[in-house]
Amino acid sequence: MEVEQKQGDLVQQFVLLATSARGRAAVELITHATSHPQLFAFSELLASPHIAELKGTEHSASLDLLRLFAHGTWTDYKNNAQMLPRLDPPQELKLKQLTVMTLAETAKVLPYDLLMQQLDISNVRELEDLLINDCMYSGIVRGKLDQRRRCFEVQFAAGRDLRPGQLDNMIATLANWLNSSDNLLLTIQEKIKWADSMSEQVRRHKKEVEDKAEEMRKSI
Amino acid sequence: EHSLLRQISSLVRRLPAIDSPKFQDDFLMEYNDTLLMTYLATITKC
Amino acid sequence: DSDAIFEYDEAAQSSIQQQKPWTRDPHYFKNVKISALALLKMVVHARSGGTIEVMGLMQGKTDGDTIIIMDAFALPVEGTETRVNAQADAYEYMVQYSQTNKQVGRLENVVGWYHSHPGYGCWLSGIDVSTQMLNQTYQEPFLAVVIDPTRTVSAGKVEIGAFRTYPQGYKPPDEPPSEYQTIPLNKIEDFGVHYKQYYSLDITYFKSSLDSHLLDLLWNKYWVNTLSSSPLLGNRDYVAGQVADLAEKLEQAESQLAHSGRMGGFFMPVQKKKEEESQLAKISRDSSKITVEQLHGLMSQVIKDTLFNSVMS
Repeated sequence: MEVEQKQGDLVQQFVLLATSARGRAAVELITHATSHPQLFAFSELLASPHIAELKGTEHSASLDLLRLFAHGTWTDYKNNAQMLPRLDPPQELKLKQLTVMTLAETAKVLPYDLLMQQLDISNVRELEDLLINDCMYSGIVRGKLDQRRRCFEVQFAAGRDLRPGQLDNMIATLANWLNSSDNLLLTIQEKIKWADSMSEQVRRHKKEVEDKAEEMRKSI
Repeated sequence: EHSLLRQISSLVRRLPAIDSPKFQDDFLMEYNDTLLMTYLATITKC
Repeated sequence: DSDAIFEYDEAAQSSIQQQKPWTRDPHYFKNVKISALALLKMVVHARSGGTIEVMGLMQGKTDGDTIIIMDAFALPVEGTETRVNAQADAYEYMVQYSQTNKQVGRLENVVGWYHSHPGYGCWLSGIDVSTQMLNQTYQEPFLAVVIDPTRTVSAGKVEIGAFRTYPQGYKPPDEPPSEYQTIPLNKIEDFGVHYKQYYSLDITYFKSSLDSHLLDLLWNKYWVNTLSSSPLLGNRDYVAGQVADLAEKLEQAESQLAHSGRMGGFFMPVQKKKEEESQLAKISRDSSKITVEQLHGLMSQVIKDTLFNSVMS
């Protein structure tokens, strides 16, 4: 959640700038946002009216690029490179970081081979540098590199912008979680009631036995 | 609010927290150990 | 005003030192107040000793029938249960530490010693009683604190006891039994012989406004650690030791019962029979206690598994 706090101000800044940027200026803004080293959230910018106006104009490729940074991965970029603006190195790095975030959302253990294939990285050293310096230090993921098993164990991954249709899935998961928590709570309460009634029973039984013993003692 | 959605998305994606065969084995072993101890305590009591 | 307790009134402490009210009443001190700082330092030190007994000193003051522990420091000695007056090895260290303290404005005197009983509960052994008696002869006011770091982890709260010994030969009034605790077989002799030579004091804790602020900052980390740890995993060897101890006690009880059986039960005096039963009752109680702790650990594991592993995202 630190990532969200860090980038909260940045998002506000870019959204503010977007209110007065049109056409060429909006394209510049998109380039600046997709190059900024600490920004990993683009939904707010995508929702700005002036940015949405780029659709269908000569600058619509930039709008597509912003959408790619909001939801896509490096592989998506490669598959559509001819229709998108060329990326400069900071943008390339960011898109690779976003790709790691997406992969970390889908699995808890990421094999190096998968990561190298998805990120177009040819050696382990370069991959580990990216994971350590550009992903873990920037807080977008937390985890452990297991060199022996050649995999990255994910403990935490900051959330990426939601893709259309994901919201329902998330709501369903939360409802499911709430439901199982409620059931657990009910179970615990039943168990407490059961334990209380059992201890009451044991206490009563013990008293009966003592009363009987007392009677016997008196009768003897 | 997009920021909140991203945070919820990050939290929800961590579920299930741990779901590996090894965890299941360990968990069941702990479970059985504790059941065994409860059984022993009950026998001791009797 | 929560910080007022941290003021040290040297004149008041000196006058109490001159009056020596504790000499007129062997049961004079009844309460102990321990600062959060001193408690944390003692528990961390005790845990660092693992299965070895460690010891240290406590600094503070008195206020009526209450001994107030402000701070504590470890002594470079180990194995307090294996030799008389372990702190003798650390006299030089103690003197230097106390003098240096005064130079930096820490005016509190040493008012007691603490040591650990890893895994076998908080009480005074024979050696502890003689050490404490010695201290109460020459260094009053002096308190003995015992911490069990192993049970602290399993019980989820600090296993700690504060004690004062009675003067040699003093016959204490019949004490109500303190909270029941399991005494391992290899310590039971030591426990049985001396437990009438000392009494335990009520312990309360206090913290400064700064402590409160710092502990609040650590609150999340504390909860993450508490929720993500499990006594089932952290305490395996301790539980195994307890079960082994229980087995030994059962063996012993069985051989005694078998022995008395050969003698013919009807010859056995009622008192002896009662002892046998109470011994077995204790064993049954100890086994229930161990199991309850295990069940608590398992319940928390099952609850966490249901909460965090049953939902697929």
